[in-house]
Amino acid sequence: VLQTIDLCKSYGSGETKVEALKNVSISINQGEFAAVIGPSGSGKSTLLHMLGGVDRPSSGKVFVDGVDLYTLNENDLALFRRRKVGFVFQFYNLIPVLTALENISLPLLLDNKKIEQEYLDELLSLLDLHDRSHHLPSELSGGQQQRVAIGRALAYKPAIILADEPTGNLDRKNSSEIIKLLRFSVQKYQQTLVVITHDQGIASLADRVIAIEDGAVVSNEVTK
Amino acid sequence: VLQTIDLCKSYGSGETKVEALKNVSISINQGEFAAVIGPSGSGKSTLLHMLGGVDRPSSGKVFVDGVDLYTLNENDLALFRRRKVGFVFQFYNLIPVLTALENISLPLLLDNKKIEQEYLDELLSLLDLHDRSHHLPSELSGGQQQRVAIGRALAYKPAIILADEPTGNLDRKNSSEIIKLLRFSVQKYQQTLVVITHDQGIASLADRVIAIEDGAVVSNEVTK
Ligand SMILES: Nc1ncnc2c1ncn2[C@@H]1O[C@H](COP(=O)(O)OP(=O)(O)OP(=O)(O)O)[C@@H](O)[C@H]1O
Ligand SMILES: Nc1ncnc2c1ncn2[C@@H]1O[C@H](COP(=O)(O)OP(=O)(O)OP(=O)(O)O)[C@@H](O)[C@H]1O
Ligand SMILES: [Mg+2]
Ligand SMILES: [Mg+2]
Repeated sequence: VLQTIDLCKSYGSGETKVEALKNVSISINQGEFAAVIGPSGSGKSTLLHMLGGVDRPSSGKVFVDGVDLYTLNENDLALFRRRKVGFVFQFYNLIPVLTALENISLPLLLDNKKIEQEYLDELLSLLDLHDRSHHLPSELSGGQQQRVAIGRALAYKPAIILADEPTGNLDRKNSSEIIKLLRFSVQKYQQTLVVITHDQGIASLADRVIAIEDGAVVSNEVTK
Repeated sequence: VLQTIDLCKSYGSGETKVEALKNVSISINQGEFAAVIGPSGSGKSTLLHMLGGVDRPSSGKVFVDGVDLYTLNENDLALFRRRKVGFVFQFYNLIPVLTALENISLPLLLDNKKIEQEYLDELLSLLDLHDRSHHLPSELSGGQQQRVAIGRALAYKPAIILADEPTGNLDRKNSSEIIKLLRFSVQKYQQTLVVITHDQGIASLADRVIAIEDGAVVSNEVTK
Protein backbone atom coordinates (compact mmCIF):
# COMPACT_ATOMS: atom_id res chain seq x y z
CA VAL A 1 0.00 0.00 0.00
CA LEU A 2 2.99 2.34 0.61
CA GLN A 3 6.00 2.13 -1.67
CA THR A 4 8.98 4.33 -2.44
CA ILE A 5 11.40 3.84 -5.36
CA ASP A 6 14.85 5.46 -5.26
CA LEU A 7 13.51 8.30 -3.14
CA CYS A 8 15.94 11.21 -2.66
CA LYS A 9 15.49 14.46 -0.79
CA SER A 10 18.07 17.18 -0.33
CA TYR A 11 17.70 20.52 1.42
CA GLY A 12 19.39 23.83 0.76
CA SER A 13 22.27 24.45 -1.57
CA GLY A 14 25.92 25.38 -1.38
CA GLU A 15 27.33 25.38 2.14
CA THR A 16 24.22 24.14 3.95
CA LYS A 17 23.21 21.51 1.34
CA VAL A 18 22.12 18.32 3.07
CA GLU A 19 21.18 14.99 1.48
CA ALA A 20 18.50 13.89 3.91
CA LEU A 21 17.38 10.79 1.92
CA LYS A 22 19.54 8.78 -0.51
CA ASN A 23 17.79 6.32 -2.86
CA VAL A 24 15.30 4.95 -0.35
CA SER A 25 13.25 2.04 -1.71
CA ILE A 26 10.83 0.46 0.77
CA SER A 27 7.36 -1.02 0.73
CA ILE A 28 4.86 -1.36 3.58
CA ASN A 29 1.81 -3.64 3.27
CA GLN A 30 -1.82 -2.88 4.01
CA GLY A 31 -2.64 -3.33 7.72
CA GLU A 32 1.02 -3.48 8.75
CA PHE A 33 2.50 -1.67 11.76
CA ALA A 34 5.94 -0.47 10.61
CA ALA A 35 8.45 1.18 12.97
CA VAL A 36 11.15 3.52 11.63
CA ILE A 37 14.26 3.85 13.82
CA GLY A 38 17.60 5.64 13.46
CA PRO A 39 19.85 8.27 15.04
CA SER A 40 18.90 11.93 15.35
CA GLY A 41 19.26 13.66 11.96
CA SER A 42 19.22 10.42 9.95
CA GLY A 43 16.18 11.32 7.79
CA LYS A 44 13.24 9.69 9.58
CA SER A 45 10.93 12.75 9.67
CA THR A 46 11.87 13.57 6.08
CA LEU A 47 10.82 10.06 4.98
CA LEU A 48 7.50 10.38 6.82
CA HIS A 49 6.82 13.75 5.18
CA MET A 50 7.40 12.16 1.75
CA LEU A 51 5.04 9.25 2.52
CA GLY A 52 2.34 11.65 3.71
CA GLY A 53 2.44 14.06 0.78
CA VAL A 54 3.66 16.87 3.02
CA ASP A 55 6.88 17.72 1.15
CA ARG A 56 8.03 16.97 -2.44
CA PRO A 57 11.03 14.66 -3.01
CA SER A 58 14.07 15.82 -4.99
CA SER A 59 13.81 12.66 -7.13
CA GLY A 60 12.30 9.18 -7.02
CA LYS A 61 8.73 7.97 -6.59
CA VAL A 62 6.18 7.46 -3.83
CA PHE A 63 3.19 5.16 -4.52
CA VAL A 64 0.17 4.98 -2.23
CA ASP A 65 -2.38 2.32 -3.19
CA GLY A 66 -0.81 2.33 -6.64
CA VAL A 67 -1.18 6.11 -7.11
CA ASP A 68 2.03 7.98 -8.01
CA LEU A 69 1.65 10.63 -5.31
CA TYR A 70 3.81 13.41 -6.69
CA THR A 71 2.13 13.40 -10.14
CA LEU A 72 -1.06 14.65 -8.45
CA ASN A 73 -1.82 18.36 -8.66
CA GLU A 74 -1.82 20.45 -5.46
CA ASN A 75 -5.58 20.14 -5.04
CA ASP A 76 -5.65 16.36 -5.30
CA LEU A 77 -2.57 16.09 -3.07
CA ALA A 78 -4.34 18.20 -0.44
CA LEU A 79 -7.42 15.96 -0.64
CA PHE A 80 -5.17 12.88 -0.31
CA ARG A 81 -3.54 14.35 2.81
CA ARG A 82 -6.86 15.27 4.41
CA ARG A 83 -8.79 12.08 3.65
CA LYS A 84 -6.27 9.26 3.44
CA VAL A 85 -3.59 10.19 5.97
CA GLY A 86 -3.62 10.95 9.68
CA PHE A 87 -0.36 12.67 10.60
CA VAL A 88 1.13 13.13 14.09
CA PHE A 89 3.94 15.66 13.54
CA GLN A 90 7.03 15.60 15.72
CA PHE A 91 6.13 19.07 17.03
CA TYR A 92 2.36 18.64 16.92
CA ASN A 93 1.51 21.82 14.95
CA LEU A 94 -1.72 22.32 16.89
CA ILE A 95 -3.73 25.47 16.01
CA PRO A 96 -3.15 27.79 19.00
CA VAL A 97 -6.59 29.48 18.89
CA LEU A 98 -8.59 26.24 18.72
CA THR A 99 -9.47 24.15 21.78
CA ALA A 100 -8.35 20.55 22.17
CA LEU A 101 -11.71 19.30 20.87
CA GLU A 102 -11.68 21.72 17.91
CA ASN A 103 -8.13 20.68 17.00
CA ILE A 104 -9.17 17.01 17.07
CA SER A 105 -12.25 17.66 14.92
CA LEU A 106 -10.40 19.88 12.46
CA PRO A 107 -9.93 17.32 9.64
CA LEU A 108 -13.67 16.64 9.72
CA LEU A 109 -14.63 20.32 9.97
CA LEU A 110 -12.45 21.13 6.93
CA ASP A 111 -14.32 18.55 4.87
CA ASN A 112 -17.80 19.53 6.08
CA LYS A 113 -18.12 16.02 7.44
CA LYS A 114 -20.53 15.14 10.23
CA ILE A 115 -18.75 14.48 13.49
CA GLU A 116 -19.61 11.12 15.03
CA GLN A 117 -20.06 12.27 18.61
CA GLU A 118 -19.80 8.74 19.98
CA TYR A 119 -16.44 8.12 18.29
CA LEU A 120 -15.08 11.48 19.44
CA ASP A 121 -16.18 10.78 23.02
CA GLU A 122 -14.43 7.41 22.82
CA LEU A 123 -11.24 9.09 21.57
CA LEU A 124 -11.32 11.77 24.31
CA SER A 125 -11.58 9.17 27.05
CA LEU A 126 -8.98 6.81 25.51
CA LEU A 127 -6.66 9.83 25.33
CA ASP A 128 -7.55 10.94 28.89
CA LEU A 129 -8.55 14.41 27.63
CA HIS A 130 -12.19 14.65 28.73
CA ASP A 131 -11.50 17.31 31.36
CA ARG A 132 -9.18 19.28 29.04
CA SER A 133 -11.33 19.35 25.89
CA HIS A 134 -12.06 23.11 26.17
CA HIS A 135 -8.43 24.08 26.85
CA LEU A 136 -6.29 25.83 24.23
CA PRO A 137 -2.90 24.24 23.42
CA SER A 138 -1.18 26.87 25.61
CA GLU A 139 -3.29 25.63 28.54
CA LEU A 140 -2.15 22.05 28.18
CA SER A 141 0.98 20.25 29.34
CA GLY A 142 3.45 18.84 26.78
CA GLY A 143 2.06 15.34 26.99
CA GLN A 144 -1.54 16.54 26.78
CA GLN A 145 -0.75 18.46 23.59
CA GLN A 146 0.82 15.33 22.16
CA ARG A 147 -2.35 13.37 22.88
CA VAL A 148 -4.48 16.03 21.15
CA ALA A 149 -2.23 15.66 18.08
CA ILE A 150 -2.83 11.89 18.16
CA GLY A 151 -6.59 12.43 18.46
CA ARG A 152 -6.55 14.69 15.40
CA ALA A 153 -4.71 12.03 13.38
CA LEU A 154 -7.34 9.41 14.31
CA ALA A 155 -10.50 11.56 14.02
CA TYR A 156 -11.08 10.87 10.33
CA LYS A 157 -10.37 7.11 10.63
CA PRO A 158 -7.81 7.53 7.81
CA ALA A 159 -6.45 4.56 5.83
CA ILE A 160 -2.86 5.46 6.79
CA ILE A 161 -1.53 6.79 10.13
CA LEU A 162 1.96 8.34 10.10
CA ALA A 163 3.23 9.17 13.63
CA ASP A 164 6.54 10.92 14.38
CA GLU A 165 7.67 10.09 17.94
CA PRO A 166 4.07 9.93 19.25
CA THR A 167 5.22 9.12 22.81
CA GLY A 168 8.35 11.32 23.07
CA ASN A 169 6.76 13.53 25.75
CA LEU A 170 4.82 10.86 27.58
CA ASP A 171 5.55 8.82 30.70
CA ARG A 172 5.66 5.03 30.54
CA LYS A 173 1.99 4.51 31.40
CA ASN A 174 0.67 7.05 28.87
CA SER A 175 3.08 5.72 26.21
CA SER A 176 1.78 2.20 26.42
CA GLU A 177 -1.85 3.43 26.45
CA ILE A 178 -1.20 5.39 23.23
CA ILE A 179 0.46 2.45 21.46
CA LYS A 180 -2.40 0.20 22.56
CA LEU A 181 -4.87 2.74 21.12
CA LEU A 182 -3.00 2.95 17.80
CA ARG A 183 -2.83 -0.83 17.44
CA PHE A 184 -6.50 -1.18 18.41
CA SER A 185 -7.49 1.46 15.83
CA VAL A 186 -5.36 -0.18 13.12
CA GLN A 187 -7.02 -3.55 13.69
CA LYS A 188 -10.57 -2.23 14.06
CA TYR A 189 -10.49 0.05 10.97
CA GLN A 190 -7.95 -1.94 8.84
CA GLN A 191 -5.45 0.91 8.82
CA THR A 192 -1.72 0.95 8.00
CA LEU A 193 0.52 2.46 10.70
CA VAL A 194 4.05 3.89 10.39
CA VAL A 195 5.64 5.06 13.66
CA ILE A 196 9.02 6.78 14.12
CA THR A 197 10.36 5.96 17.56
CA HIS A 198 13.51 5.93 19.71
CA ASP A 199 11.75 3.60 22.14
CA GLN A 200 12.98 0.01 21.72
CA GLY A 201 9.88 -1.27 23.48
CA ILE A 202 7.61 0.23 20.82
CA ALA A 203 9.80 -0.92 17.92
CA SER A 204 9.62 -4.46 19.28
CA LEU A 205 5.81 -4.42 18.91
CA ALA A 206 5.95 -3.60 15.17
CA ASP A 207 5.39 -6.07 12.32
CA ARG A 208 8.28 -4.50 10.40
CA VAL A 209 11.26 -2.43 11.52
CA ILE A 210 13.02 -0.10 9.05
CA ALA A 211 16.38 1.26 10.24
CA ILE A 212 17.77 4.46 8.64
CA GLU A 213 21.24 5.98 8.99
CA ASP A 214 22.55 9.07 7.27
CA GLY A 215 19.67 9.08 4.76
CA ALA A 216 19.97 5.43 3.70
CA VAL A 217 17.96 2.35 4.70
CA VAL A 218 20.34 -0.02 6.50
CA SER A 219 17.82 -2.72 7.34
CA ASN A 220 14.15 -3.54 6.68
CA GLU A 221 13.03 -6.60 8.61
CA VAL A 222 9.67 -8.24 9.06
CA THR A 223 9.59 -9.30 12.71
CA LYS A 224 6.46 -11.35 13.10
CA VAL B 1 20.40 26.85 46.84
CA LEU B 2 16.86 26.26 45.48
CA GLN B 3 13.95 26.17 47.89
CA THR B 4 10.17 26.42 47.61
CA ILE B 5 7.75 26.89 50.53
CA ASP B 6 4.07 25.99 50.11
CA LEU B 7 4.23 26.78 46.41
CA CYS B 8 0.85 26.85 44.65
CA LYS B 9 0.00 27.59 41.05
CA SER B 10 -3.41 27.49 39.45
CA TYR B 11 -4.39 28.35 35.90
CA GLY B 12 -7.60 29.74 34.50
CA SER B 13 -10.85 30.22 36.37
CA GLY B 14 -14.33 28.78 36.38
CA GLU B 15 -14.76 25.71 34.19
CA THR B 16 -11.14 25.37 33.11
CA LYS B 17 -9.54 26.20 36.47
CA VAL B 18 -6.65 23.82 37.16
CA GLU B 19 -4.55 23.56 40.32
CA ALA B 20 -1.21 22.63 38.74
CA LEU B 21 0.84 22.84 42.00
CA LYS B 22 -0.49 22.29 45.52
CA ASN B 23 1.68 23.40 48.46
CA VAL B 24 5.00 22.20 47.08
CA SER B 25 7.90 22.54 49.55
CA ILE B 26 11.24 21.21 48.32
CA SER B 27 14.90 22.16 48.60
CA ILE B 28 17.78 21.31 46.27
CA ASN B 29 21.40 21.79 47.38
CA GLN B 30 24.22 23.53 45.54
CA GLY B 31 25.94 21.21 43.03
CA GLU B 32 23.18 18.60 43.20
CA PHE B 33 21.69 16.83 40.18
CA ALA B 34 17.95 16.55 40.94
CA ALA B 35 15.54 14.62 38.69
CA VAL B 36 11.81 15.44 38.65
CA ILE B 37 9.50 12.61 37.56
CA GLY B 38 5.73 12.18 37.31
CA PRO B 39 2.88 11.42 34.93
CA SER B 40 1.91 13.69 32.05
CA GLY B 41 0.02 16.72 33.35
CA SER B 42 1.24 16.34 36.95
CA GLY B 43 2.84 19.79 37.21
CA LYS B 44 6.52 19.17 36.40
CA SER B 45 6.93 21.93 33.79
CA THR B 46 4.97 24.32 36.00
CA LEU B 47 7.37 23.67 38.90
CA LEU B 48 10.39 24.26 36.68
CA HIS B 49 8.92 27.56 35.42
CA MET B 50 8.49 28.69 39.04
CA LEU B 51 12.09 27.76 39.93
CA GLY B 52 13.41 29.62 36.89
CA GLY B 53 11.51 32.87 37.38
CA VAL B 54 9.55 32.29 34.16
CA ASP B 55 6.04 32.39 35.60
CA ARG B 56 4.67 33.83 38.91
CA PRO B 57 3.18 31.45 41.50
CA SER B 58 -0.40 31.88 42.79
CA SER B 59 0.94 31.71 46.37
CA GLY B 60 3.96 30.49 48.31
CA LYS B 61 7.67 31.34 48.05
CA VAL B 62 10.67 30.47 45.88
CA PHE B 63 14.16 31.16 47.27
CA VAL B 64 17.28 31.01 45.11
CA ASP B 65 20.55 31.49 47.02
CA GLY B 66 18.48 33.02 49.81
CA VAL B 67 16.78 35.59 47.51
CA ASP B 68 12.97 35.61 47.59
CA LEU B 69 12.55 35.44 43.82
CA TYR B 70 9.07 36.83 43.40
CA THR B 71 9.72 39.96 45.48
CA LEU B 72 12.14 41.11 42.76
CA ASN B 73 10.88 43.68 40.26
CA GLU B 74 10.53 42.67 36.59
CA ASN B 75 13.94 44.07 35.69
CA ASP B 76 15.83 42.22 38.40
CA LEU B 77 13.86 39.03 37.65
CA ALA B 78 14.86 39.31 33.98
CA LEU B 79 18.54 39.74 34.95
CA PHE B 80 18.25 36.72 37.28
CA ARG B 81 16.83 34.62 34.44
CA ARG B 82 19.50 35.69 31.99
CA ARG B 83 22.56 35.43 34.24
CA LYS B 84 21.80 32.77 36.82
CA VAL B 85 19.61 30.26 34.99
CA GLY B 86 20.08 28.19 31.83
CA PHE B 87 16.66 26.90 30.74
CA VAL B 88 15.94 24.07 28.28
CA PHE B 89 12.22 24.43 27.57
CA GLN B 90 10.12 21.37 26.75
CA PHE B 91 9.44 22.84 23.29
CA TYR B 92 12.78 24.55 22.84
CA ASN B 93 11.48 28.02 21.92
CA LEU B 94 14.34 28.64 19.51
CA ILE B 95 14.25 31.96 17.60
CA PRO B 96 13.26 30.93 14.04
CA VAL B 97 15.28 33.65 12.24
CA LEU B 98 18.54 32.98 14.10
CA THR B 99 20.99 30.22 13.15
CA ALA B 100 21.93 27.43 15.54
CA LEU B 101 25.09 29.31 16.55
CA GLU B 102 23.21 32.60 17.05
CA ASN B 103 20.55 30.86 19.15
CA ILE B 104 23.28 29.32 21.33
CA SER B 105 25.07 32.66 21.75
CA LEU B 106 21.88 34.61 22.40
CA PRO B 107 22.15 34.87 26.23
CA LEU B 108 25.65 36.31 25.81
CA LEU B 109 24.67 38.64 22.96
CA LEU B 110 21.78 40.03 25.05
CA ASP B 111 24.19 40.96 27.81
CA ASN B 112 26.89 42.41 25.55
CA LYS B 113 29.22 39.75 26.87
CA LYS B 114 32.27 38.58 24.98
CA ILE B 115 31.82 35.12 23.48
CA GLU B 116 34.54 32.67 24.47
CA GLN B 117 35.12 31.12 21.05
CA GLU B 118 36.94 28.12 22.51
CA TYR B 119 34.09 27.26 24.86
CA LEU B 120 31.50 27.65 22.08
CA ASP B 121 33.55 25.41 19.76
CA GLU B 122 33.73 22.82 22.53
CA LEU B 123 29.94 22.99 23.01
CA LEU B 124 29.28 22.67 19.25
CA SER B 125 31.39 19.54 18.99
CA LEU B 126 30.05 17.99 22.22
CA LEU B 127 26.54 18.60 20.85
CA ASP B 128 27.52 17.28 17.39
CA LEU B 129 26.35 20.50 15.73
CA HIS B 130 29.52 21.73 14.00
CA ASP B 131 28.17 21.05 10.51
CA ARG B 132 24.75 22.54 11.32
CA SER B 133 25.84 25.76 13.05
CA HIS B 134 24.63 27.99 10.17
CA HIS B 135 21.25 26.26 9.84
CA LEU B 136 18.02 27.91 10.96
CA PRO B 137 15.78 25.90 13.34
CA SER B 138 13.51 25.01 10.39
CA GLU B 139 16.53 23.42 8.69
CA LEU B 140 17.28 21.12 11.61
CA SER B 141 15.82 17.80 12.66
CA GLY B 142 13.91 17.53 15.95
CA GLY B 143 16.85 16.14 17.86
CA GLN B 144 19.23 18.74 16.42
CA GLN B 145 16.89 21.55 17.56
CA GLN B 146 16.86 20.01 21.03
CA ARG B 147 20.64 20.03 21.13
CA VAL B 148 20.72 23.71 20.11
CA ALA B 149 18.36 24.44 23.03
CA ILE B 150 20.76 22.64 25.37
CA GLY B 151 23.71 24.62 23.99
CA ARG B 152 21.88 27.87 24.63
CA ALA B 153 21.25 26.85 28.26
CA LEU B 154 24.95 26.11 28.80
CA ALA B 155 26.46 29.06 26.86
CA TYR B 156 26.52 31.45 29.84
CA LYS B 157 27.83 28.83 32.30
CA PRO B 158 24.87 29.68 34.55
CA ALA B 159 24.80 28.69 38.25
CA ILE B 160 21.54 26.74 37.74
CA ILE B 161 20.48 24.56 34.78
CA LEU B 162 16.77 23.69 34.49
CA ALA B 163 16.06 21.16 31.72
CA ASP B 164 12.57 19.97 30.73
CA GLU B 165 12.80 16.54 29.02
CA PRO B 166 16.18 17.37 27.42
CA THR B 167 16.40 13.97 25.69
CA GLY B 168 12.73 13.43 24.69
CA ASN B 169 13.55 13.65 20.96
CA LEU B 170 16.91 11.91 21.05
CA ASP B 171 17.99 8.35 20.36
CA ARG B 172 19.74 6.31 23.04
CA LYS B 173 23.27 7.30 21.98
CA ASN B 174 22.57 11.03 21.79
CA SER B 175 20.63 10.89 25.09
CA SER B 176 23.52 9.45 27.01
CA GLU B 177 25.96 11.93 25.39
CA ILE B 178 23.73 14.83 26.50
CA ILE B 179 23.43 13.59 30.07
CA LYS B 180 27.19 13.05 30.18
CA LEU B 181 27.69 16.63 28.97
CA LEU B 182 25.29 18.05 31.58
CA ARG B 183 26.95 16.14 34.42
CA PHE B 184 30.43 17.13 33.16
CA SER B 185 29.38 20.80 33.01
CA VAL B 186 27.83 20.67 36.48
CA GLN B 187 31.01 19.25 37.99
CA LYS B 188 33.42 21.52 36.09
CA TYR B 189 31.54 24.78 36.74
CA GLN B 190 29.96 23.87 40.14
CA GLN B 191 26.41 24.19 38.81
CA THR B 192 23.10 22.90 40.16
CA LEU B 193 21.05 20.80 37.74
CA VAL B 194 17.31 20.03 37.74
CA VAL B 195 16.10 17.68 35.00
CA ILE B 196 12.50 16.64 34.24
CA THR B 197 12.54 13.20 32.65
CA HIS B 198 10.38 10.18 31.82
CA ASP B 199 13.54 8.13 31.27
CA GLN B 200 14.20 5.83 34.23
CA GLY B 201 17.84 5.50 33.18
CA ILE B 202 18.41 9.23 33.57
CA ALA B 203 16.53 9.46 36.88
CA SER B 204 18.74 6.69 38.26
CA LEU B 205 21.83 8.88 37.68
CA ALA B 206 20.49 11.75 39.79
CA ASP B 207 21.59 12.60 43.35
CA ARG B 208 17.96 13.31 44.28
CA VAL B 209 14.65 12.21 42.75
CA ILE B 210 11.49 14.26 43.32
CA ALA B 211 8.24 12.53 42.28
CA ILE B 212 5.14 14.66 41.57
CA GLU B 213 1.54 13.53 41.04
CA ASP B 214 -1.48 15.72 40.47
CA GLY B 215 0.40 18.84 41.62
CA ALA B 216 1.74 17.42 44.88
CA VAL B 217 5.18 16.05 45.82
CA VAL B 218 4.75 12.36 46.64
CA SER B 219 8.40 11.58 47.32
CA ASN B 220 11.75 13.39 47.53
CA GLU B 221 14.64 10.99 47.99
CA VAL B 222 18.38 11.47 48.04
CA THR B 223 19.74 8.47 46.16
CA LYS B 224 23.49 8.65 46.57
N1 LIG C 1 -2.20 27.98 30.91
C1 LIG C 1 -2.84 26.93 31.45
N2 LIG C 1 -4.17 27.00 31.63
C2 LIG C 1 -4.84 25.96 32.18
N3 LIG C 1 -4.27 24.80 32.57
C3 LIG C 1 -2.96 24.67 32.39
C4 LIG C 1 -2.15 25.70 31.82
N4 LIG C 1 -0.87 25.28 31.74
C5 LIG C 1 -0.86 24.03 32.26
N5 LIG C 1 -2.11 23.66 32.64
C6 LIG C 1 -2.50 22.43 33.31
O1 LIG C 1 -1.70 22.28 34.46
C7 LIG C 1 -1.34 20.91 34.65
C8 LIG C 1 0.17 20.80 34.80
O2 LIG C 1 0.83 21.11 33.59
P1 LIG C 1 2.40 20.87 33.40
O3 LIG C 1 2.72 21.41 32.04
O4 LIG C 1 3.16 21.40 34.54
O5 LIG C 1 2.49 19.26 33.37
P2 LIG C 1 3.74 18.29 33.15
O6 LIG C 1 3.90 17.48 34.39
O7 LIG C 1 4.89 19.07 32.67
O8 LIG C 1 3.20 17.30 32.00
P3 LIG C 1 3.93 16.67 30.67
O9 LIG C 1 4.75 15.50 31.17
O10 LIG C 1 2.73 16.23 29.84
O11 LIG C 1 4.74 17.72 30.02
C9 LIG C 1 -1.87 20.15 33.45
O12 LIG C 1 -2.97 19.37 33.84
C10 LIG C 1 -2.28 21.20 32.44
O13 LIG C 1 -3.45 20.86 31.74
N1 LIG D 1 14.97 22.54 5.66
C1 LIG D 1 16.14 21.93 5.85
N2 LIG D 1 17.26 22.52 5.39
C2 LIG D 1 18.48 21.92 5.57
N3 LIG D 1 18.65 20.74 6.20
C3 LIG D 1 17.56 20.13 6.70
C4 LIG D 1 16.25 20.67 6.57
N4 LIG D 1 15.39 19.85 7.19
C5 LIG D 1 16.11 18.82 7.66
N5 LIG D 1 17.41 18.99 7.37
C6 LIG D 1 18.51 18.04 7.64
O1 LIG D 1 18.15 16.79 7.10
C7 LIG D 1 18.56 15.75 7.97
C8 LIG D 1 17.40 14.83 8.26
O2 LIG D 1 16.45 15.49 9.04
P1 LIG D 1 15.19 14.72 9.68
O3 LIG D 1 14.36 15.76 10.33
O4 LIG D 1 14.54 13.85 8.68
O5 LIG D 1 15.91 13.79 10.81
P2 LIG D 1 15.30 12.80 11.87
O6 LIG D 1 15.83 11.44 11.57
O7 LIG D 1 13.85 12.97 11.94
O8 LIG D 1 15.99 13.28 13.23
P3 LIG D 1 15.41 13.47 14.76
O9 LIG D 1 15.41 12.09 15.36
O10 LIG D 1 16.46 14.39 15.37
O11 LIG D 1 14.07 14.08 14.68
C9 LIG D 1 19.16 16.40 9.21
O12 LIG D 1 20.55 16.25 9.20
C10 LIG D 1 18.75 17.85 9.11
O13 LIG D 1 19.74 18.72 9.58
MG1 LIG E 1 12.56 13.81 13.34
MG1 LIG F 1 5.84 19.23 30.84
